[in-house]
Amino acid sequence: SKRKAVVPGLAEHPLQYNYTFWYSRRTLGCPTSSQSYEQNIKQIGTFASVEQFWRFYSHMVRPRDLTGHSDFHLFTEGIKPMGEDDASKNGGKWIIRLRKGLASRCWENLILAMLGEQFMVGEEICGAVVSVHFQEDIISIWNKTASDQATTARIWDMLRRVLNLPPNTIMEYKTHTDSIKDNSSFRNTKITL
Amino acid sequence: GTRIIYDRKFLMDCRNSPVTK
Repeated sequence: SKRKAVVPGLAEHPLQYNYTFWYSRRTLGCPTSSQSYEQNIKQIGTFASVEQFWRFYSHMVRPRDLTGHSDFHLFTEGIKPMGEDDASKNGGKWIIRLRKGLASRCWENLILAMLGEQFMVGEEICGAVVSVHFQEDIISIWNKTASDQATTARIWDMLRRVLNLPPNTIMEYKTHTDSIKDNSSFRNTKITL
Repeated sequence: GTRIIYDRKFLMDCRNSPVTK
C-alpha cells in the first residue's frame, strides 16, 4: 500500500491496533450481493490512538440521527467488514437487536470496550457494526473463530456487562458461512437474556 | 505479549483532554 501508515501523535495514547471506520447505506430493493455491498461501503478513516479516535467520532453523526438503512462499521485496520474477508471467513458475530432509541448509547459502549481491549480474547475480535433500520437497530461484534466456544462465550459475557441491556434482549450468534449462505445476516439461534 | 487496555472512564477522560482538541 502506498498510503502513509497511521501512527499515534506525540503525547497521545496508542491503541492495541489501528482501526478503520466505514460507512454503508443500503438502497431498498437493491440486491445484497457481496459485490454491490463492497461498492456501497466507504472508508471514513483510520486511527491509531485514543485521541485520534475521538477526533473522528466527535464529528460523526450518531446512529440515532442516521436516516434510512445505514451502517457504521469499526474494524481492525486491514480487515474489511465483510464475512468473505480472509480474517473473518471462519468467524461469526454476536447480533443484538435493539428497539429504537438505544443504538447510540449501545454503539458507543460497544466500541469503547473494543478499543480498550475489554473483551480479553487475544486477537479474536475483527470489528463491530451498528445497522440502523426503520423499525429496530442491530449491533454486532465479529470474531475470527466461530468454532471457539470459549471465546464466543467470553464475548457474550462482556457484551452483557458493557451494554447494560434491557431484560429479554435477544442475542444471536451466527457464523459468516451461514450469513453468506442464506444471504441474511440476522437469523438463526436465538438466546434470550 | 502485553496488551494495551483502557477502561471506559479513561477513554472518556481522553475525550476532553487538550491533546484531543
